[in-house]
Amino acid sequence: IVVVKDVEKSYPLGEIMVHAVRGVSFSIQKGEFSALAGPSGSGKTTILNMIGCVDTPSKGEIIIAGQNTSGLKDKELTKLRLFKVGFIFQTFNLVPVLTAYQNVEFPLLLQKNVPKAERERRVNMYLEKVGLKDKMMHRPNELSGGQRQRVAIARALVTEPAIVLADEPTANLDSQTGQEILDLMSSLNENDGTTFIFSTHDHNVISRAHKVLWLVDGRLADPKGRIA
Amino acid sequence: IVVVKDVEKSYPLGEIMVHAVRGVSFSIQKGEFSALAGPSGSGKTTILNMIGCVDTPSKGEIIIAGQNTSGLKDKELTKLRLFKVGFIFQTFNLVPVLTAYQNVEFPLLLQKNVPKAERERRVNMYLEKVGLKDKMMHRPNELSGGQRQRVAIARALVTEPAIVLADEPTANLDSQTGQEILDLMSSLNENDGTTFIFSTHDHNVISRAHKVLWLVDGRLADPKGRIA
Ligand SMILES: Nc1ncnc2c1ncn2[C@@H]1O[C@H](COP(=O)(O)OP(=O)(O)OP(=O)(O)O)[C@@H](O)[C@H]1O
Ligand SMILES: Nc1ncnc2c1ncn2[C@@H]1O[C@H](COP(=O)(O)OP(=O)(O)OP(=O)(O)O)[C@@H](O)[C@H]1O
Ligand SMILES: [Mg+2]
Ligand SMILES: [Mg+2]
Repeated sequence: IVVVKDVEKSYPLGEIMVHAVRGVSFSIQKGEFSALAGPSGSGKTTILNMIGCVDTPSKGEIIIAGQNTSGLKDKELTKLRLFKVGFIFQTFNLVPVLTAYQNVEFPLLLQKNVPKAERERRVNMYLEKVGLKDKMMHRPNELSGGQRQRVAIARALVTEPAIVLADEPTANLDSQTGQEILDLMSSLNENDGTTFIFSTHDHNVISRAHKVLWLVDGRLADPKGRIA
Repeated sequence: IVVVKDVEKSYPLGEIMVHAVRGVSFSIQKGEFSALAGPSGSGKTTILNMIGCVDTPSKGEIIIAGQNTSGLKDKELTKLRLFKVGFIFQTFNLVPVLTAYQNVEFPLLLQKNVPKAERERRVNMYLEKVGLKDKMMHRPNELSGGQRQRVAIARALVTEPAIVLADEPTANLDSQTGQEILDLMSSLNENDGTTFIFSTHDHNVISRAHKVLWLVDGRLADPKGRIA
C-alpha cells in the first residue's frame, strides 16, 4: 500500500547541504503493523513526512495506494491526506484555540460529508478510547503532555483512514497508558485492516510490529547497524 | 534544598474547578537524584512548574534553598530561576529564530556577568556533551525531535545550576542516546553535587534515582498506587 523508491531528502543550510535521508527503498503491505526505528536524527520523521505528503523527496518516488505522489497536484494531495491517511505528529500540532473535542472533530468537518450525529458518535468514541472523555472541553494548554499526545492520536484515528502514520505516539505516555494506546491500534489493525507505520524508540511498540525497518544516519540498516 | 509543604493547585475551567495537585508534601535533599513518576495527567509537570517558580501554588508553600517562594517579589523569583535552577521543559520551549548555539548561550547572556570566552567554552562543551556539536548552527525547526530535546537539556545545564528540574528529558530519545544523557546527568550529580528532580515515565531513569515519588491523580502514593 506504500512504496518508497530510492528516496532522498536534503536541506540547504547556509553553504552546506544536510543529507537527512540518503537513498531509502522499502514497501509496506496493506494491513501491516510496521515500525521505523533508529537513533535520534536518523531520518524517521523526515521519511514519515514524505509518506504523509507533508514534505516532498529531493529524489526518488513515493507511491501511496497506487498513486505516485510526485504526479499529484495540490488538490489531489490534500484529498489523499484527508481521506486515506491519518497522521500523529511528533509535535502533536493541535489547534490552540480549539478544545480537545473540537480538535478531534476537525478532520471530519474538513471531509464535509459527515453528518452531525455521526461526527458526535465518532468523536465521543475515540476520545473515550484514549481515556480523555472527561477532558474533552480542555484546550491544549489546559492538558498535560501525555493528554495532548492522546488528543493527537484520537484526531488521526477518527476519520478511520486506511493508513495511520504515527510519529512517536507513546513518547509522552507512562507504560500503562502507552500499552492501552498500543492495544487500541493493534485492534484497529486486526479488526479493520488499518495499516500502521510507526516511528518509534519504544521497545514495546517495536516488539509488536510485524516488520521493523532500522534507520542509521539516513540509510536503512539491519538491527546490528550494518548498512543494507 | 527543596521543600514542598501541603501544596495544592487548582484551575478554573468554565464552571468547574480542576484539581491538578491535591495536597502534596515532600522534601529533596541537596545532591539527590530524585524522580516524580506516575500516570499521564497525575500532576508531575504542575509540581515541577511550581518548584521552578514558573507557576504558583493555590495553597501550601515551596521553599527553595531556604527561600519561601511565596514571599519573593518578581525580581527575586527571576534571580532564583536564572542562577539557582535549570529547567528542561516537557515542550522544550526553544527560541525559534535562534540557532542551537544561541539558544544554549541565552541564559549565560541573561546572567550578564559571564565573559565571552567563558560563554564560548561552556556552550561548546555542553553541545558536545549532548552530541550536537555538528548541529549547532541549526534552528529548532531544522532539528529532529530528539535533537531539540537535547538543545533544551544543554541550555538547562550550561549555567551549572544547583538544582536541575527535568520534565521527561528522555521522552524523544532512543535508548542509546537516552543512556548517554542519563550518564551525563549522573556524573554532574556525583562530581558537582547537582540536585536533580525528574518527571519521567522512563524506567531507566526511575531505576537510577536515589528516591522515587509516585503520583496518582494529584496525590502522592506508594509504588502499588496506595495513597499516602
Ligand atoms: N530543515 C532542515 N534543515 C536542515 N537539516 C534538517 C532539517 N530538518 C531536519 N534536518 C536534519 O535531518 C536529520 C533527520 O531528522 P529527523 O527529524 O527525520 O530525525 P528523526 O529520526 O525523526 O529523529 P528523532 O528520533 O530525534 O525524532 C537530522 O539530523 C536533522 O538535523
Ligand atoms: N490550565 C489548566 N486548566 C485545567 N486543567 C489543567 C490545566 N493545566 C493542567 N491541567 C490538568 O492538570 C492535570 C495534571 O497535569 P500535568 O501536566 O501536571 O500532568 P503530568 O503528570 O505532567 O502528565 P504527563 O505525564 O501526561 O505529562 C491534568 O489532568 C490536566 O488536565
Ligand atoms: Mg523524529
Ligand atoms: Mg507532564
